[in-house]
Amino acid sequence: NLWSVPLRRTRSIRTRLRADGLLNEFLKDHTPDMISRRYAQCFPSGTP
Amino acid sequence: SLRLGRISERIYNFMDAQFYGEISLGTPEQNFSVIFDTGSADLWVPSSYCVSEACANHRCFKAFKSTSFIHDGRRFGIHYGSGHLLGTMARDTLKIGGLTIPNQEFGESVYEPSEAFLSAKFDGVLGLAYQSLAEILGSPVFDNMIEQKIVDQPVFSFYLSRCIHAKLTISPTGELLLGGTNEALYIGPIKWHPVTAKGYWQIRMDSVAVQGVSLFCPVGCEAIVDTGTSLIAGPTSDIVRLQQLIGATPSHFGEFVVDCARLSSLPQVTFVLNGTEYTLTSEQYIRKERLGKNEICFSGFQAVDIISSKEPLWILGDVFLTEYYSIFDKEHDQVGLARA
Repeated sequence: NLWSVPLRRTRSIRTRLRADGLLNEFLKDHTPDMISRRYAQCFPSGTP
Repeated sequence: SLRLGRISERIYNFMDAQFYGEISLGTPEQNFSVIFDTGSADLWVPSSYCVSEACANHRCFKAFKSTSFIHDGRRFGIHYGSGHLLGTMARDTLKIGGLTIPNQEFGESVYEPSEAFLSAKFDGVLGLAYQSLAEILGSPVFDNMIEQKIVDQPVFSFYLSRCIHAKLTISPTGELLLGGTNEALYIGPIKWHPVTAKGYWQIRMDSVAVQGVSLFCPVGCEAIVDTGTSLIAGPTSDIVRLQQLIGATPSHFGEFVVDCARLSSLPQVTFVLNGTEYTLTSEQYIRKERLGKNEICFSGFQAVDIISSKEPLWILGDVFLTEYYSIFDKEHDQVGLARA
């Protein structure tokens, strides 16, 4: 008795926002996780 | 949050989630697309009473049209990285892949303030983690299936296809199998890894090596197998160094990109789980995306600091799980992995 559920792969929310040019604006208003802030400390502005 | 003296952190960041499937709720059936998420334990869909703009873009549950609906009335709230959900709890008949689960608790969201959901292709989330992670009181879906003896074996498996040659929106590219494994979708023996903490599907990791050299988690750490996370995540200090080792540089958005021309020269990254090596090549851990006329190569690694009672946690998300078929065994509390 096995029950299969097909899964679909679609573009992620991040990809859609980026493609629509909305990602930057979105991330200004939201902090989805601590990555940006953490990395901002590790890679200050101007880091090559 | 602090529960029963144990610190846990739930992951609710669906910014990168990519795989979803269909379920139905109610009598007659109302269909929804949901992320099948091993990193959470709740089921929620939008309510027809939802007042948020995001709900207008999604299918909403109409309780008044279901003859099997049972009102609960308790409120629920799920906080995730980029916003939060508010709603009420209910019970109704759930159908997944031909299986019928009567009396399933779920959340009807009435408030989804995050703009993220405007762009989401899925309506809700179906959590497959252990009950201790559940925000909503009651049995998570798979626990309910086991209790009601709906599946013979308390096992479910994921096959997630990478399909890098397909175009932007991709046709059916994965399978959640309830009740066992699909031998046609994996190669070689299954290696089993005991669950070390029953919240997430959390297993022991021995080390992470770059081009054969063990650099991270050298004395062992923990990893969770999470279909609701797209990338591979680890502690910030480790991931920053790993990005440097693969030559990834940060974009304005905090994402890391590599020069696509250098892909073949990037090192392999190996995750050692219970003595078994799981190696990803650069083609496997780099995600290529087309932005206008340009192809951008994003690093498949991201920093997420999860506080746990033991060592820092790593998250093996879809980037890992597209390469390895994963089996979640609730009877023996173990995760099986085999080459997809």
